[in-house]
Amino acid sequence: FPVAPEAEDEGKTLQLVESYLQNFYNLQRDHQPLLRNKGENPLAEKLKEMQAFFGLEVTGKPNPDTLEMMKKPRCGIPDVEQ
Amino acid sequence: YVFTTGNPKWERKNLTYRILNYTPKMRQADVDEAIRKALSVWSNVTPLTFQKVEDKEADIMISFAYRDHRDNSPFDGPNGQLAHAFQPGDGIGGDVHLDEEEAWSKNGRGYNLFIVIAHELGHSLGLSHSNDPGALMYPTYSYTDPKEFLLPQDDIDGIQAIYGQSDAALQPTGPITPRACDPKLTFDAIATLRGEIIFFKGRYMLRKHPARAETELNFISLFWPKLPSGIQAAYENVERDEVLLFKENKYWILKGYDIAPGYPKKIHHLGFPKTVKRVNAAYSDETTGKTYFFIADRYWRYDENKKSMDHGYPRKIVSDFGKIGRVDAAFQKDGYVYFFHGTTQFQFDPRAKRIVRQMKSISWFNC
Repeated sequence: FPVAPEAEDEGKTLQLVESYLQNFYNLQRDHQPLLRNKGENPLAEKLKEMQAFFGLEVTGKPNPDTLEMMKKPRCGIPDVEQ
Repeated sequence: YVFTTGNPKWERKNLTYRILNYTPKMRQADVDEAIRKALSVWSNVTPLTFQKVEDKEADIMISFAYRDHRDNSPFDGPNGQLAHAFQPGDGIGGDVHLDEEEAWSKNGRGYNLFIVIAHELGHSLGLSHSNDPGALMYPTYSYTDPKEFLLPQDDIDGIQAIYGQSDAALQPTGPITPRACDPKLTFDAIATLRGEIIFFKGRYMLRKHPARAETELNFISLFWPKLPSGIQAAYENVERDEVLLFKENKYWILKGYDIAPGYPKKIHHLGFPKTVKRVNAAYSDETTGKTYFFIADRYWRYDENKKSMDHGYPRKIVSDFGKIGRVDAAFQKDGYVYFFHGTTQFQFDPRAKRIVRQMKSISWFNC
C-alpha cells in the first residue's frame, strides 16, 4: 500500500534526526533503540544533548524548533577517532 | 566558549598556513583576501602569527574538498555541512576543509567564505563550538558583513584563555550577545512590526511576539542582510505596512523582508534641517498620523499624510513629555507610548499627556 503521507514524513524526519545526530553528536550508526533495555534510548539521549546545547526545550523528541535548528547550515565535526 | 576535548593547542606562536586549492566560484584574489582577513581575526587578539607558505607542509592546510575526501568525514553536497577543521596537531591537525559544493561568496549571497573560514580557524586553534548564539564559534552559519565584523567577546575570551592576549597596548574587545533578561540591557531602537515588537541592539534584534512567552534573538542580517548593525531609531507606519529605520543621517524603508528600492535616503529628505545629523528615537501615532522624532533634548513632529514636518517644531521634550531625559528608543502600543532611557522605561499616556508608569527596560520579556 502507498505509505500514508504522515508516515512518509515521519520516516523522513527520523532519517533527518538520525543523520544529524550521527554527524554532530556521535550517535552510533548501529544504534538499536528497540533492542536496548527499556530505560535507555541513545537517540533520545543525544537529542536531549543537542536541544540543551541550542537552548531549546529539552524533550528528547524532534519538535518543530528542533527540526528547524537541524536544517540550518552549519560547521561539520570531523571524525578524529581514527 | 568551549575548548576542544583534551585542550589541544599549538605550542609555537608562529604558525604557517598554505592554500592547497581554490574554488571556481570566487576570484582567487578574493579567496586569498578572505583567508588573510580570517587569520587576522585571531592574530589581532592573541600573540599568534600566521605566515603563508607555498610549496611545503604547513601547520594549517586550507583546501576545498568534495564529498568523500578521505578523512573519514565526507561532505554532504550543497548546504548542511559547510566545512570542518581539525584540532591543533601534526599532519591533518589544524587543517581546514571547505565543501566545494557550497555557493561561496565574498558578500551576503550564498555562504560568505571569510565568515566560515574564520570559524573553522577557531577549531584549528583549539576552540570547539560555543553555545553563545552571537559567537563566531556558534555551530550554525549566520552572515555578517565582513566590513562590519568584530570578533565577539565570547570568542576573544576563549582564544585568549588558550594563547593569552595580544601584545597590543590596547586590548580589543568585542560585542556581547544581548540576553533578554539582563537587567542592564539597553536598546538602540524599538519598533512594532505587524503586531510584534522588535528591539534593536548592535547586530541583534530581540523579537517579541504577543502570543509567545519567550523572546527570539536573531541577527538583523538574518532578515535584512543589506541593513547595517547599530540601528539608532525605528518606527512602524501601520497604515502603509512599512517600518522606517534610521542610522546616522540615513534611513531605510522596510516592507516585510524587503528594503524599498532607492534606499537609504538622507534624513533631510523628511524635512530635517542640515544641523540634524542623526535621530535618537521615533514613534508614530497611528490614530493621528503624526510621527515624533527625538533628537537630543528636542523633538520634531512629522505629518505622515502631508509627508512634511509640522510647523512650530522642534520643541523641548521636557515641555510635552515630562522628565524622560534623552530618549534612546520609543514605540507606541495599545494607545500608550513607551520611552526608553538607559535601563528605565516610561509609559506615557498621550491623552492625559503625562507619564503614568515607570518600569525596567526589560519588562516586555517575561523575566
